[in-house]
Amino acid sequence: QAPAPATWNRRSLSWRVRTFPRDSPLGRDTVRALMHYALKVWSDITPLNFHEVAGSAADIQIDFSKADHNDAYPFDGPGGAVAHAFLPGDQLSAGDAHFDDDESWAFRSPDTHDMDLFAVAVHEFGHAIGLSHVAAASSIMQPYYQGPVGDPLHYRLPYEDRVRVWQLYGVRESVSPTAQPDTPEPEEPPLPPEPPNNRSGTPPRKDVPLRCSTDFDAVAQIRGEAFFFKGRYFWRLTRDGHLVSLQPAQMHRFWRGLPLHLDGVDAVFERTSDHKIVFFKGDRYWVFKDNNVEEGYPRPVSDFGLPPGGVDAAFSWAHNDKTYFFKDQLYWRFDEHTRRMDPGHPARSPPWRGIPSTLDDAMRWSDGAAYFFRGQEYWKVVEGELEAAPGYPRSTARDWLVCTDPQADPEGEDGEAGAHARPGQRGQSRSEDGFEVCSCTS
Amino acid sequence: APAPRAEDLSLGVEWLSRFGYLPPADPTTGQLQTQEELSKAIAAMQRFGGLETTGILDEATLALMKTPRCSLPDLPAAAPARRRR
Repeated sequence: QAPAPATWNRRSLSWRVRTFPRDSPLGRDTVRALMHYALKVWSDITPLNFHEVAGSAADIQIDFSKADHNDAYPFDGPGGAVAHAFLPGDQLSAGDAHFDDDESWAFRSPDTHDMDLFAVAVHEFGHAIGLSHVAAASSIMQPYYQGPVGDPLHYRLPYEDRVRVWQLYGVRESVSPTAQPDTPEPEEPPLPPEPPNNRSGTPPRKDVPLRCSTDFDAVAQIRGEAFFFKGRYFWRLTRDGHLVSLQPAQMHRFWRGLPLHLDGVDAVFERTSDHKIVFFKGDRYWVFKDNNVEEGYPRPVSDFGLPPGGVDAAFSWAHNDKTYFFKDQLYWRFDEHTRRMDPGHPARSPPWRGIPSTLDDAMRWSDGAAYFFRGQEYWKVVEGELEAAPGYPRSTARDWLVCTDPQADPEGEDGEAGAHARPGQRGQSRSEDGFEVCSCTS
Repeated sequence: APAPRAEDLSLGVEWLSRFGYLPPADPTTGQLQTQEELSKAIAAMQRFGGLETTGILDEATLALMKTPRCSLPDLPAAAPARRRR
């Protein structure tokens, strides 16, 4: 039985490149940048934060050394052992990472003799925060070098690595890998930490919605993940359809720049043209790049040719690259390329039959189908069809938010998917990888 | 498969000890590995590396042993191959 993995009991860790590669074409700034992004891969999805320091007291000391360098893992010249790092429990060198200076370190070089520094650093920093080797060929933690892993700015950890590190540290509140953790906190004072989730303890905050018995203000697919908004909160499902946290995240703490008095949104969608995210509330809308609102917003919805009063729902239909807006029993069709409303709108009967005449929101999911939400139910229109699929509406809470019987158990304890596969799951049980992500948000 | 050459065998034993598949050789007794222990250790390494589990130092296994890798062991030092099951 492998000993329980040691982990850091602090969340803020410092790092420093103490010695650089001597004969490498990689400049010092490139080496430091690659180390920054290799650490960011792990801090993007966990509550860990890494910051570079100059002094010698860094938690994670990074060295480029040759042959025997005074630890239990002497290097062996080009090839063979290329790097190692020390787990958090190591007495002398916890977190330190050593790279063999006899290797030809490169960055996304096509030359197979080169060693991609970013790829190796992501692996070694996995050790530095407590992960050990695994046999899974697709894991970044398998021991053999597999070549470059692509662009550091867009690199995403394989799912099993994310689950394993979540089991060590829990999930990071800010949900998108593009989150800029160093953006300034909103002006309101930092919220007190969540009370421990024990029932006998302090009661949950009054305004926190219960995911198993609520309807939703807005639903959107953003960067492949599903977001369910209610009041000042939202739940998120990963692209594999896994609910990241049973507790909702606070909208204002992640979507930076929404006015603090905003108590909810009407509709949200991701623009297909530039992948920016558009939020609607009343007569106004905001455009976000990643999770930061752009300058000059909010603006009036008349920019889209919409009348005062705002919208109930909005979504981009990939089938024709149009954006549909819904309000009461009317709908509009907006052309993202010409940036104008198509003539003949608003109109009464949208292209899809069998969906309700009024909507809370709509979105397209990774299975290509369009999903329409109203109240606590949803309708599915399979890609290429124009009619709601038979057997709908179904319960949103049960199929998307891991509730058993939404009425019986408002707390919505973590239940198994129903007889039907949940849309995000496509027929796989939640534990198909033998992993469960039980995240603690407090 | 042809019997591995002596140097491959010694490379293999050194490699297996280094990455946690064999207990480190005892410097005083120069503890030799039994053939059965060696075969189990090779099989464990082949399983971890996604190779066919033959228990012998075949070509694919020797090639994987020459692949650049992380220095850390694959198994916790205290867990010799037989306990891996």
